[in-house]
Amino acid sequence: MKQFLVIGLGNFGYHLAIRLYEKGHDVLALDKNSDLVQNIKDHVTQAIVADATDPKTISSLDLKDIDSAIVSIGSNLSNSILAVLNLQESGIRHIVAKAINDPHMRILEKLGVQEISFPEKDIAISTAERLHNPNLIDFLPFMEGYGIIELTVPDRFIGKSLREINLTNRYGVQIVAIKEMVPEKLHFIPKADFVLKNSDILILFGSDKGLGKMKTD
Amino acid sequence: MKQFLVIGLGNFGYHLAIRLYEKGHDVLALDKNSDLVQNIKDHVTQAIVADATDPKTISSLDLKDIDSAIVSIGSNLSNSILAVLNLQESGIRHIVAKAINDPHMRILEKLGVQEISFPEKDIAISTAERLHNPNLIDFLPFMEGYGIIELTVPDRFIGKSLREINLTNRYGVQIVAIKEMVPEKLHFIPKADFVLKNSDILILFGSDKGLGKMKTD
Ligand SMILES: Nc1ncnc2c1ncn2[C@@H]1O[C@H](COP(=O)(O)OP(=O)(O)OP(=O)(O)O)[C@@H](O)[C@H]1O
Ligand SMILES: Nc1ncnc2c1ncn2[C@@H]1O[C@H](COP(=O)(O)OP(=O)(O)OP(=O)(O)O)[C@@H](O)[C@H]1O
Repeated sequence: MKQFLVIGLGNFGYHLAIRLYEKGHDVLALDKNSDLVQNIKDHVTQAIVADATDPKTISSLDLKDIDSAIVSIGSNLSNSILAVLNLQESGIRHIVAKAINDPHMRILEKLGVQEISFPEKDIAISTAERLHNPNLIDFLPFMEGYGIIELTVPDRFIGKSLREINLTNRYGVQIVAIKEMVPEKLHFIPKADFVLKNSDILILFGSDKGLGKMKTD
Repeated sequence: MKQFLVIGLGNFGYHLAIRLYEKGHDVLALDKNSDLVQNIKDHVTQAIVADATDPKTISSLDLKDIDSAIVSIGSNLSNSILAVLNLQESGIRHIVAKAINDPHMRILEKLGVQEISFPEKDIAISTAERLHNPNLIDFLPFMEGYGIIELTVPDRFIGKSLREINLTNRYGVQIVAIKEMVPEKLHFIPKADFVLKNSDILILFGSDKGLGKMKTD
């Protein structure tokens, strides 16, 4: 199980923190607003009232086992940026930051955070796509219990065609795409006669159970 | 081409409005903040400065050809709710509303809006899933040019098995799931021997072109 630090308990930080805790991870939740901290404390490992822009605050926390820190401070670019800088200075290797707007996103890219999230923009774009084409399904909600993963080609499949390995009928997973590496090319919905190479990367859709079985078999 | 009314030009409303306009639709963008209206006016059909909570404002607009109205007013539940009520009273049939928080979402459900969007919560949950399982792919971005649609079973496929109709190799689309209606049941990743009935609904993943061909053939 992993350890996460979540800074900023607005909608994004709150739902992220409680979900990670529900999945069995250690979650330290931090916000300067004591009501929000009080509200979340039974749903995470530990919740503290603190100002993430204060370097002393961040350096006083025991962060050596933190796998990832998520900064979801809204409304104020500089507060979010200061929090990110404090985390980087305390040696946190993996930072996810929520962007407040497009300029903020560019600054976060320059700071080298590992992942930038911009929920309002991404969902606005997929909502526009669905208003444009009402047949499109909003696939975010229907994917509970299912996922799409990347997997290197298992040894026993190298040199075989998709028809031969028959993944759908044997494992209940679908090969949605194959990423070829030399040259780099993404093949969506590969045909049955596609022969797998050891450098290929499979992009598989399936149930958590089916995908799990693919990874371990 | 359709007509859309977008109320509230924060990140969500802004990106939604310009995307719909880029896809060729008529977009009327409205906000009480004149800077935001000025900023967007070259990227939509028309942009106006107005207060969406004022019933006179909404009733003075020519809304009879509006296919859908999107309310993305943030920070204040009552402003968003008043805007929704004004739209409903002026006869708008399809409303998309962005939720500010969970209580707001429940109120929007009670008001009967056709679609509620809660980007921060949805993306927080999918981000948590990916932090929990780093193999999971963030499939929102990689889906450009591809989509998932629902389609009733074409007549010529009724009574045939998936093996016989061979969609992947013939149309370049994948049947990700089949929704059976009687009783209602969702089959993910159906096996090749599944025989299609006229009441089934296909859930297809494919390129815009492949899906388009499926719909018209
Ligand atoms: N310096 C800080 N230290 C700790 N927490 C902070 C600091 N500055 C702001 N916050 C907290 O960040 C949280 C998120 O900020 P805010 O609600 O403005 O963002 P938001 O982007 O609108 O949130 P969301 O979209 O996730 O609902 C708030 O709960 C706020 O108290
Ligand atoms: N009564 C109103 N009439 C028209 N526009 C309004 C009204 N009230 C608020 N707005 C506008 O709604 C927009 C969105 O509000 P705000 O930026 O607070 O929301 P937000 O949820 O944080 O936005 P986002 O998450 O999309 O960035 C603002 O540009 C604001 O000017």
